[in-house]
Amino acid sequence: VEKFKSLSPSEFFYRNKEIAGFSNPARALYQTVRELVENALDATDSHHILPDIKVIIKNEVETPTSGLVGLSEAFEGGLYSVQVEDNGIGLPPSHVPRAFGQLLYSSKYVLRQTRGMFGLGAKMAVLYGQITTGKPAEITTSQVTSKRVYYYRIGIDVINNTPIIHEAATYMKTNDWHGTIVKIYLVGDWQRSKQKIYEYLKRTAIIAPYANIYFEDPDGEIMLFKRSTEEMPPPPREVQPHPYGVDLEMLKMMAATTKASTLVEFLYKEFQSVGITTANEIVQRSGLRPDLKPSDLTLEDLMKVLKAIKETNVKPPRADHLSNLGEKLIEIGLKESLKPEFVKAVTRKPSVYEGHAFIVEAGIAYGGRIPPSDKDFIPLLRYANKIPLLYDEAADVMRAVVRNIDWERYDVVFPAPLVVLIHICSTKVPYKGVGKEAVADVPEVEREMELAVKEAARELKSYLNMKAREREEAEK
Amino acid sequence: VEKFKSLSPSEFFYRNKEIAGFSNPARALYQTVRELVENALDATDSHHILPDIKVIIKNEVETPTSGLVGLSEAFEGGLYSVQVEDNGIGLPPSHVPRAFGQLLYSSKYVLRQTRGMFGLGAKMAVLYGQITTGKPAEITTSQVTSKRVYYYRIGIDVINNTPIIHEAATYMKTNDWHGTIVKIYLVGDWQRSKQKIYEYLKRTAIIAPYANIYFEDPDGEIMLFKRSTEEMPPPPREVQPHPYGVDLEMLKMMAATTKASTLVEFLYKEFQSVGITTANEIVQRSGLRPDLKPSDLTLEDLMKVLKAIKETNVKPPRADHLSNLGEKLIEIGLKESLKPEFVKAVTRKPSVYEGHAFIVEAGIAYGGRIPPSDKDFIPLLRYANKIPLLYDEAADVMRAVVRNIDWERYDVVFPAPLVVLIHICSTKVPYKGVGKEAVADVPEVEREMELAVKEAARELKSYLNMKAREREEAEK
Ligand SMILES: Nc1ncnc2c1ncn2[C@@H]1O[C@H](COP(=O)(O)OP(=O)(O)OP(=O)(O)O)[C@@H](O)[C@H]1O
Ligand SMILES: Nc1ncnc2c1ncn2[C@@H]1O[C@H](COP(=O)(O)OP(=O)(O)OP(=O)(O)O)[C@@H](O)[C@H]1O
Ligand SMILES: [Mg+2]
Ligand SMILES: [Mg+2]
Repeated sequence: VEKFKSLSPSEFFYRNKEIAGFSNPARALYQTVRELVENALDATDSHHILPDIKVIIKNEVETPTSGLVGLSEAFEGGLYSVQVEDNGIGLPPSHVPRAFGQLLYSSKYVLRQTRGMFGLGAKMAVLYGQITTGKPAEITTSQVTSKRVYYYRIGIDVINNTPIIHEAATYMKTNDWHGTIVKIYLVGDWQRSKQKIYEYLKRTAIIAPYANIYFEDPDGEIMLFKRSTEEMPPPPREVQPHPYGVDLEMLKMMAATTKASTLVEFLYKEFQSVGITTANEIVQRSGLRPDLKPSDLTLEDLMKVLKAIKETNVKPPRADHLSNLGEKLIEIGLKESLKPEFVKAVTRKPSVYEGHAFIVEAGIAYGGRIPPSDKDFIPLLRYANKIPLLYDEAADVMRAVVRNIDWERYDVVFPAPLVVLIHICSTKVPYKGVGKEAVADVPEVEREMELAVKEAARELKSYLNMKAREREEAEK
Repeated sequence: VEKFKSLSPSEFFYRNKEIAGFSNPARALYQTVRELVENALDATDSHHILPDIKVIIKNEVETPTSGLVGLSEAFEGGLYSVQVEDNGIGLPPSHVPRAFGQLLYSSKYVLRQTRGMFGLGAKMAVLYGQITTGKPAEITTSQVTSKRVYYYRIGIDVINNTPIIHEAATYMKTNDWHGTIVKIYLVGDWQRSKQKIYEYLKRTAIIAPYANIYFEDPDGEIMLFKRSTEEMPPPPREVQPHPYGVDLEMLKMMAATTKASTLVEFLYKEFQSVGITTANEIVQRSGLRPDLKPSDLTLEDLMKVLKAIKETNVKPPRADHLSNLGEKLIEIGLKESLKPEFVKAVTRKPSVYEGHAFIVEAGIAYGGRIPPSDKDFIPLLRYANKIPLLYDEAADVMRAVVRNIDWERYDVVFPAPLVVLIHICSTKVPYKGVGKEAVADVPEVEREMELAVKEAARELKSYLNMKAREREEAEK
């Protein structure tokens, strides 16, 4: 007899936590750091705030006050705490319990380029900490204009996917601090994740020269990335969906919730790139009455609208709502971190997949202090929405792109002192999984990445030919 | 101002359907077929029923009755229906709406080796069909002992994650048919997924010689895999969790729901491999009173129990609840499908990861009609819980294992006519994602796979040396 039951999202991700990147103590420690740092960066550089981010990982075994004494032999790995502090926009107190204690809760479910997108990151860290140590997460937060600081200790009721508030307190601000401090206790494995955590922070700093990042590790070592500029790229903006990316279900939901009173108004008010002329053109093609009330649209009507949209020439999505890195920033970052002889970055024009605008950028660094590597092992620095991707490279479309480049056509002789960087930013990065480690092989995206790398490779070829000619001259 | 909201599981997987394998029409058509076939096999061979499975993919554009006429130009790809029929155990009618219309609903959330495990497969197919065509799924089902057949047309309320029952009917059975018929309308791309769908069905048939699988494709081509044996492996059985796989959260949930009245009774009744002696040993180490009521256990108590478990020598999990393929079946399957000169299969003894028992099996086929391939492109037939895995090979630990084998040590000279098969079965296959296409690199699993392939490779080496000696003899 089959026993049927349903699971809440928290039960589901508790049982399948490896799918969210929490597969073992080393990986969990890394994932906890990155999820919290990505939240800190979203809370600052998307809001005109120069980021000051502090990451402290402590070995918690020895502290008598930690309440975890004597438990470390119970676990593989050791007991740690991860604390991430930022000077960002903070959270409204009423949302803190759910933001940290209810899976699938987020302020980033809107159409805007942000590092976060799933409403899971912070919660998975809280959950993993709770599973391995029993301790709740500690959150301190204050919004910019608020006079108060709020403190919570939050756990997760795994069966019901609701927050457990172990403690809630508030006090008046004595200075104008604003931001958020998140502290998670968990079983981690510092020795096995040390190298990846350092690399993640370095690669974050390379492309965020406007950020101060302070990192204190369990051995007491301190690494400080001081900001080298106060110039920040314009933050990404929220946009409306483009009609080409819309399906029946989305159209149904939008028609049900729109404030527009007619079909034509619905089309030009709810979609980007649709003006009154285009809206009328779509309605005419659909054969429906322009003054039809959106809430009265039947499924057949919606199908006619969808068909009419596909047959109408709608301007492609603009991409001025996106925030890319820029060729200058990529080249500076590659120069400072790799000390190459040659560097070239390329920012492609915006493109689209499934109604989401995206921009691909690539950078090539060559020579100088870069050690030589074989064709199959060209170091690849992957980024998506300004997040460095360090795991699952074999699964990433970026690795496939680099492997499929015919490097010999660009006069590269292996082993070669070569490094490639690829970045994609979009209102929706097509990740392969909720752990955000690899980008899926969407055809439009793969094509753009290939064109970007080839464009930079052509510059490399000119450079290599020039150096070859110089050597010949010198030898005469 | 950040806009916070929560998403239901259906909204979440609707927005991120590529994460469940529904990334484009070709992939969606493949995923729909496989999710339904895996459900059909779970409903038969796990229940002592020789599977009779019928898969029909139809091109739906031309049929006036389909109600989808004129809509195909609206979509990339074309309109199809996928129908899968089985002679399995059927579903109880009261569970049909949720089994097909509510995400995270399943009868496979228990600790038993099944192909399904997430409670998503059928629903993602229903959802994708609804998104692309607006049409509900059609389900016909009858349980073995039931006198009635039940018919439903089911859709999904995406916002609320609840089923929409478009139609429900029942009639008296006129014969002793039992089983389930599922029909989904969707936008697919037969040309682009044809090869993968054929390969999936062939590779399923290779390891299920006791199954009849009938496949009718959109071009009217019919492929029939007739069963070649009535012998079925014993079905997998449900087991209790092993203490080594238990964490604090799980212990908390089990202590809250157990019928046992004391701590000792809880331990030896709720866990596998724990008898009264071991239970008493664990309790003694924990320092807790043996007669403590499980529901009275505090978090500190549970931590002491967990620590005591880790310090106690508990028998490893047995694996007689698992259902592996067996060396004979693997060798027959490889012989019949590849016509090699040499074949050798290895079934490893059971092993454990995180409290889940697992068995790894490997097979090597060489020579005969196998075409030669280079070291990096050795064809690899991957299986997990008897499911063929066809996508994301680069991300699979199995590919890493095959790449890390020093084939030259086994006297293999590339290009070589070599094919490798790897199978893992477990109460929980450590998949990388909910689309079930690649196995994650769990250390214990990777190690077992490596040992299995090497064991088969040693046999290959003996064979190759013997052939070499024979050639030398012949040349004299
Ligand atoms: N440091 C922070 N400062 C301000 N807001 C934060 C911070 N950390 C989390 N939040 C808020 O809590 C929400 C939940 O965070 P969480 O990481 O779980 O999800 P997300 O970032 O929206 O998506 P993802 O799962 O992709 O990370 C965020 O959407 C954000 O509104
Ligand atoms: N052909 C079938 N015969 C009998 N029961 C079925 C059939 N198809 C689905 N079910 C029932 O419906 C449930 C839901 O199926 P679904 O494919 O969504 O999830 P699952 O198989 O449990 O897990 P997964 O997402 O990994 O496939 C199954 O657990 C099973 O009980
Ligand atoms: Mg986040
Ligand atoms: Mg299933």
